Amino acid sequence: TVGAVAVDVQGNLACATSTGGMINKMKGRVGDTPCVGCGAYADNQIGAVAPTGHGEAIMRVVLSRHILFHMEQGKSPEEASDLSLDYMLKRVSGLGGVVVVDPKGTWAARFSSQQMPWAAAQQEQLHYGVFHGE
Amino acid sequence: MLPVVVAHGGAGHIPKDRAESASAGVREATRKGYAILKSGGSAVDAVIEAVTILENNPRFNAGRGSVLNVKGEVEMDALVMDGRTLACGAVAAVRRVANPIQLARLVMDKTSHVCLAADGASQFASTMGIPEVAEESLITDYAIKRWKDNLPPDADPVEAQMGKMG
Repeated sequence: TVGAVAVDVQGNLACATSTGGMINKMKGRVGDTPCVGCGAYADNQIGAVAPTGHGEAIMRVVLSRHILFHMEQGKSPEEASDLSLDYMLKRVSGLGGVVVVDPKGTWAARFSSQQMPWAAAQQEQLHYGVFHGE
Repeated sequence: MLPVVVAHGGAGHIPKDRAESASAGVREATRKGYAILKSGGSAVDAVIEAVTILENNPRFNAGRGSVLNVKGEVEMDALVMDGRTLACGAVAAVRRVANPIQLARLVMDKTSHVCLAADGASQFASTMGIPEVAEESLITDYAIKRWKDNLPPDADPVEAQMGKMG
């Protein structure tokens, strides 16, 4: 799965996610990706999220909107991501990762899986990582 | 306002020999998306550009390089959402399209629906002038290898996926 979130100079937010799904999935299986609120969500007033991971788990907790609910209650993108990924792990044993932005341009790339290649560009600087702690 | 693009290439375990190229691919996509923002482009344009680049990179499970279903076929899903209007467009289980994310954007921009699936998505792509591509052009040797590695008919596809690329 691949995904991206962005904030433009007008302060507008957007998200996009695309995937081939999971190996050996049943024909016709559809995961979280095309499900609004699960496979991505963007609202100028709150933030934007693009997730990846175990699709059935992401759908069961409606991961993207779950993160934005935390942000609506004052959590930072990083705090909200960690809370929701932890909830998904504990409630449905699902692993995953997310990239998140808020309307101010504060961003986070967080994951509960072993790895997730990510990159962020802001103020002419490129931040990136694959492993935890990068 | 500080424009920003953040992109990912999938969660899970990445073999050592693919980690650096995966990171390079995500960095390239992010740079291209950010260039759009710097030139005054919209957030929607930026995320579509970043994801299109990742779909075209065979290192990632999307577009060319997608994993295979139990029948050895490529069925892809994609979603885009505009935070300004809450407009969104999606495609599900679509086949023989090079860039599902661009088809999803057309669903958002050109229809009153949110999601089109399977044959309906393919028919819509044809109507929009998006060329059908050969399925083989989306399938990589790596995808075939992983498909064969996971092929046992009694394997639970959910269990098989856990801990691997999402």
